[in-house]
Amino acid sequence: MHIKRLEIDNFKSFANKTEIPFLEGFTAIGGINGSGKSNIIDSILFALGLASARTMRSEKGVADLISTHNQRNEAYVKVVFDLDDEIGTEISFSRRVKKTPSGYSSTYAINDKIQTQTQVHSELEKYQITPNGYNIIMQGDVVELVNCSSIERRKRIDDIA
Amino acid sequence: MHIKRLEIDNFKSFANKTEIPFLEGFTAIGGINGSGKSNIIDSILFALGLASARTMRSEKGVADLISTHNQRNEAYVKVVFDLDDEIGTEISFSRRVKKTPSGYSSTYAINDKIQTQTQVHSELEKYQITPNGYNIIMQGDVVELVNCSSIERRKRIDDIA
Amino acid sequence: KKETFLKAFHEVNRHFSEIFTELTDGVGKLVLENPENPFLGGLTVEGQQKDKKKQKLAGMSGGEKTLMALSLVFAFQRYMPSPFYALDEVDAALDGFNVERISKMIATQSKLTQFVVISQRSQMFDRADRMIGVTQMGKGITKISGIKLQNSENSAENNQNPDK
Amino acid sequence: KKETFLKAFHEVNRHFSEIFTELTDGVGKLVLENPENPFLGGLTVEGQQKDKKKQKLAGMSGGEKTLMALSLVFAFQRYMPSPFYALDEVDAALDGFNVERISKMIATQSKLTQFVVISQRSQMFDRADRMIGVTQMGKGITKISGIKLQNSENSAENNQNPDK
Ligand SMILES: Nc1ncnc2c1ncn2[C@@H]1O[C@H](COP(=O)(O)OP(=O)(O)OP(=O)(O)O)[C@@H](O)[C@H]1O
Ligand SMILES: Nc1ncnc2c1ncn2[C@@H]1O[C@H](COP(=O)(O)OP(=O)(O)OP(=O)(O)O)[C@@H](O)[C@H]1O
Ligand SMILES: [Mg+2]
Ligand SMILES: [Mg+2]
Repeated sequence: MHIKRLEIDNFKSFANKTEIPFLEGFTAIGGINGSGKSNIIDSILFALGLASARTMRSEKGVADLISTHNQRNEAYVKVVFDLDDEIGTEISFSRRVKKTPSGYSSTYAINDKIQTQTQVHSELEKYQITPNGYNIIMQGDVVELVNCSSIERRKRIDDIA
Repeated sequence: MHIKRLEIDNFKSFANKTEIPFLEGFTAIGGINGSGKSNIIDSILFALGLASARTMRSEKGVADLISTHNQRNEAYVKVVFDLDDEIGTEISFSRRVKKTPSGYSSTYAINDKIQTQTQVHSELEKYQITPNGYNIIMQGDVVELVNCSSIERRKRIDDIA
Repeated sequence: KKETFLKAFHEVNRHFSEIFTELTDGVGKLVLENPENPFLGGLTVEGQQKDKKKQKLAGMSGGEKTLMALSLVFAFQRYMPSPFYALDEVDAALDGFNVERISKMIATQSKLTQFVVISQRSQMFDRADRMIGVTQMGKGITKISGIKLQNSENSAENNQNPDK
Repeated sequence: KKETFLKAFHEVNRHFSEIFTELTDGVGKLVLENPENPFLGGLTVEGQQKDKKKQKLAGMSGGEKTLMALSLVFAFQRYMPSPFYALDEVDAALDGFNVERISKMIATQSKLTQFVVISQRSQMFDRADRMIGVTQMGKGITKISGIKLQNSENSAENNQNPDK
């Protein structure tokens, strides 16, 4: 299984609908400071429900995840996976957050069919993608692993054992 | 005033007597990971008594500052400054730590005349070199300033006000 | 569940030692501060770079600590494999030669699994299959500026990043 | 001593804003969380990069946060000047262009004061007056390998670091 495509719309610094194709193997991403590289990682975490808003550097919950560049009040990300079977079956996970009169709504979907976050997590788990996994290493995580206490470091093994 | 020369003997990764000349202006230091670049900074902090052994990454006090490469039980560093007067007057600050039957001794000197750490600090203060200053920025200090709490950050202004 | 912990610990340790040696030609291992009662102590790392004496994490250089931590991250990844990996600037403290070693390891692993790696270091891009350029249009709006296919080391001149 | 604090704060803030603008062409300032009772609140930073919206520290990118912190460090240095400065790998999170900007600022300041700067980034070395090479002889013993005088940008080929 591999990521085939990212669709990012009005999420953080992605002011308008952006499609990023991905291929198997080794993809490197480069660009100046503040251009949006880490935000691409955040968009994957967002769509798959793998991290809190705070982990995505948003101090005010999901509100700060909506792009400030437009007057639109929603953000949407879809991750499309290729299941690597003979016929190139796809499975997509998407999420939309929207401003509502009472706050914000967060709606998940698998293959465009609405699901709960719990359902999304249990589906992802079948493919070995989990919130406390080590497949997504964010900027600063390595330094944290160096600087944390030895007790904290051991607890990471507790968590994955 | 500027650093004219460093003499480092048996300190950390400097197994034998090493002299490093310095000139005014902009000196850049490069080399592979673990070669000893940060240890040069540590040697200056050591000689001027500006940091604890722990700050110099020594877990067991001054013991870990002595080079493990030789059987010698002492470490010595001298920092020679040029006072930038017309005649190029020098002033040197040095320090020796030595294993003793009861632990370790630490001996400071100014121009090779033995002084206490307090005397060294008060002499350095005349030249605006102080332990809580920002003239020596160690590896990781910038990240610490980013990650610390806002209260911690404000306290840094308390300390220098 | 001490047994579950120790089973995981030993497997992670095995991966860690292999990876550390591949990256440094040295010898490294994870150390439980309290082996009989793991939950009463922490976890630290001991490494011995090629030709150097054994050292604990605290005394290592910035780059050596990063190599330790990265070896641990990669060990966790081999313990619980995933269909894709995303690494965001894990090479910040490494010298150019060590960035190359990490890049080589990723290139090898990427034959089986998808890797997406963000970096500011030219040596990381040298072995990538392709590069995605991320730029800012006015006002900080992200623009994906292009996807360059590479045949190792010859797309450097196309790139506008001065590190290349 | 609220007055002493505020006096220092305003002077550091003045330096900070100047330095931040010199480094980014943007606008930045230090912000007291509790301006009337500074000791009851903390200190944060607000920056507005060229053409971007105003943002607080938490939402910035890794490199933007480093530029903020470096501007603050340089502001502290201008508040309490010293005869020499030593900076150990302060540019780890910066892109190549920003490393150049820091290098330029150091080069300018170094006409008056001695700077010793450790870096793994080629752009930092481009404007240095000289470079000291630090290597390991066998067994991890440090050897100072040479001091190259530079006339801006022409000693890069002499250097064994692959970043150059
Ligand atoms: N809701 C939002 N609306 C508009 N812009 C945003 C929003 N949230 C974050 N940003 C912008 O995104 C930028 C950060 O992007 P990102 O962290 O992806 O940069 P980066 O390419 O990883 O940079 P670096 O190399 O410094 O790590 C910030 O400048 C920030 O202002
Ligand atoms: N007492 C000691 N005796 C011998 N070697 C020591 C001693 N203390 C520290 N070292 C060695 O010094 C090395 C670290 O040096 P230093 O931190 O200066 O490296 P560096 O050049 O700054 O590397 P980096 O680029 O990774 O930051 C370590 O490998 C450590 O083993
Ligand atoms: Mg980033
Ligand atoms: Mg170092």
